[in-house]
Amino acid sequence: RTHTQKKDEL
Amino acid sequence: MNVFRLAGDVSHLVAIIILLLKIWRSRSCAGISGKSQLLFALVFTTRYLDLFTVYISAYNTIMKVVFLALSYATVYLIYMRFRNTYDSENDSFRVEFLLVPVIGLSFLEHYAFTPMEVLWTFSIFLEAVAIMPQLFMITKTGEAESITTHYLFFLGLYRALYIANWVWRYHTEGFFDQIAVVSGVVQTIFYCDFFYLYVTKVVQGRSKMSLP
Repeated sequence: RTHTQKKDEL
Repeated sequence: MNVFRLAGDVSHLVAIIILLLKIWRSRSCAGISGKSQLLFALVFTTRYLDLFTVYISAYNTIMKVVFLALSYATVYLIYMRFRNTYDSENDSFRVEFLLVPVIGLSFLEHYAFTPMEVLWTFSIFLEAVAIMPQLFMITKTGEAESITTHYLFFLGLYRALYIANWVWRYHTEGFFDQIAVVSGVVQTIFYCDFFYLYVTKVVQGRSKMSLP
């Protein structure tokens, strides 16, 4: 698993 | 949001404000790498393209606007307002040596081959190396004013705190962002040498940090 698709960081 | 990420964002904001105030109050950007500041403005521009398309929280939107505004203001001061104090001779790092690999890598390694994702990945990889011209300039001049070292300390601390944030988020919500984590670790490693000098030299109260 390379990432959890969540762009909530700056 | 967790305390590590909040502390990281605050540390990042403090770093940017320290530098901006230093340039504004001393009315000079001597010893500051304009190239690094241009790269940081590019990092924020390519990373915050979703500013108007995605709403996450008031905090997220406000901080993005603040980071963009302050980074462009810093670039403006260096290249326009106080350009006669800009030390272009010592700010000689070849940024194409950073941009070409970063662009290449972001076309190779990304989560999705869409403009937003590739630009976001580009901004992540670029941020890891954007401080290089500044660190190079310090080695070239052989010294850095203590206020510049405080800037670098908080800038390095911010991504180190983000690493703690990623550990925390992985264990509490299973959050994992491989590109951000790998790039963030590389970025923080670049500061380790500086952190050592900062703690051993500047904390002793010396006004300038002279590199060996």
